[in-house]
Amino acid sequence: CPHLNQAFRNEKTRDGVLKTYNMIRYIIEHSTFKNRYLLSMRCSECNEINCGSTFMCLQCGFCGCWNSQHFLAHSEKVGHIFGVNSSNELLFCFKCMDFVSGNEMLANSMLIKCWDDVSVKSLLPTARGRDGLCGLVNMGSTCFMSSIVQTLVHNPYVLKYSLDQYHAAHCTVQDSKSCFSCALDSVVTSFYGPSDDVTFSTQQRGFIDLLSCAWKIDKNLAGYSQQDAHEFWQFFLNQLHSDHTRISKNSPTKVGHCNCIAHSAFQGTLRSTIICADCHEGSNNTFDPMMDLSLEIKNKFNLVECLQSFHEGETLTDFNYKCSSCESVRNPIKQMNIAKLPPVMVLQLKRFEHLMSGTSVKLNDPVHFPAYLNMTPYCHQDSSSGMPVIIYELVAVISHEGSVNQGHYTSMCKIPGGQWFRFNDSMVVTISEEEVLKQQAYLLYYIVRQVG
Amino acid sequence: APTIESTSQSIYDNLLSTMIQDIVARSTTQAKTLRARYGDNST
Amino acid sequence: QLKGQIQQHLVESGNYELISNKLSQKLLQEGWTDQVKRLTSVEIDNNKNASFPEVLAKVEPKAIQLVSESTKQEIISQIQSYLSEIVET
Repeated sequence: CPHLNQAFRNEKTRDGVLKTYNMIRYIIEHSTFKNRYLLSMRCSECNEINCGSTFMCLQCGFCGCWNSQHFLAHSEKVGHIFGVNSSNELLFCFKCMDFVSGNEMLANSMLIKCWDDVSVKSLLPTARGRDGLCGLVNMGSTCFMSSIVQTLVHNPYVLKYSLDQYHAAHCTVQDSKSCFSCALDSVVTSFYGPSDDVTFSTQQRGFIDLLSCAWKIDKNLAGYSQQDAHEFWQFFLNQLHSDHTRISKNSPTKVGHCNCIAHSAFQGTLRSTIICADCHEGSNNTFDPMMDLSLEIKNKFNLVECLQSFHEGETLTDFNYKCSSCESVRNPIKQMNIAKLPPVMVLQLKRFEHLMSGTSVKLNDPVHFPAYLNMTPYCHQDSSSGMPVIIYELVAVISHEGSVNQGHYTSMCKIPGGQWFRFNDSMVVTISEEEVLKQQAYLLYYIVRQVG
Repeated sequence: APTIESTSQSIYDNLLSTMIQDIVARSTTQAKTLRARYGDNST
Repeated sequence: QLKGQIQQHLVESGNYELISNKLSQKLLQEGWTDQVKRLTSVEIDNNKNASFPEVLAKVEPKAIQLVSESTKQEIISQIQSYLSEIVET
């Protein structure tokens, strides 16, 4: 708008225009409904409310309507050419007969008046951030922990949570040796922080703190025996949740609804139904929270078969059942549906079988899993409305090689841009997606990618 | 002379035209601002 | 001026806000808002330099037509019932 640019050429006029414009925007944003309708949306000429858009004059107190062109008449009569639309705060030039657009000074005018304060309190983000690709030294059978840590610090939701510094801004402990979430933040800092003052050993600092935190909280995690990565995963989420509870005890969350990163990113809801074997009537619906899905893999060829058998459920034998509609007493089927899908879905392939004798054996059967997974078939479908297709994308795999006690965990993560990396303790290499899909997967991480 | 019907219709017309103009104002201004910032072929 | 007074009374009684909110909610629910946005985008794409009045001249008549009859009648009859209470004919 050449007319506004003209006004902005003189610094005094420019500041006057911006100040008045901000004042009018403040009035629009802070007026009660009644005042808005009776004052800023009512035409001073015809006294009508909402006679189309109403414009508030930048140079006097006049309000003019669009439909009866009363602001235009005002503009032609007294030469005031700028009006602020009282519905959307946009500035209209009645010389150009169009809204002013593309003027960054105007768009950020609220910032102008506090710019000095902002510039003093702002730090330029370091462009020297690292790429987050860093190995973790094996400190004695710690691969079951480092593989979990890698999947977490490369998970977009967890990474954003840490980089947003929510925990760092609220935690009263502020010590990565005594607070698990602070330790996670320090891992993220050493992985993604400025690279100039970081050496490989300082990059291990966060992980060492995280280990010592874990050992303090759960003695069983200490020592050199191989442990289950899935159990450490659950331990990790519990810890993030309890840290969140500790730091947000003042801000009550809705009962049964936790907004910590563990629950908001990974919690879904399972719905189980007892189905009559004869008339297929469903009853006894129960809903349970789920943080991951554990799937049987025996005699299964691929992930879809595992999910299918999970979904079809199991025949209940020890259950004195009588169908309420057909009175059948045949053994019913307990069917599992997903009532609510989480943003990040974790699937555990049950490879470790704990026998009655107390020993554990490992199932090495290959289970094929896709890079993209449609979860709609396993969700509870409300008969009336069709479910949209819900596509999940594979973003991390934790694989296990070897036997139960002499095995080794490695993790593979997909980073933004779609490239895959394999984290094998301190070694980090690129790996093709084709290779990833051949892994003997133990934990699979899928992230919601498309709905509908 | 205005009747209840004609006045009701007119109040309704006012409301609707304000809503339409609000949508058009926001969309046209946003489109132009984005074009000024990122050029013509931004998606 | 009479209309202005009637509107003022509607605003002060709080009914104007109810009517306005109800209309915008119904228009949103029936997809009218998205349709008008799409119509506007089409006009903008067809003529990148079109000014607000030019785009409005094309969009407004269609947008008025797009309001479902049930919504229109419901809102107008609600206004009428308020007016019947406050206007001595």
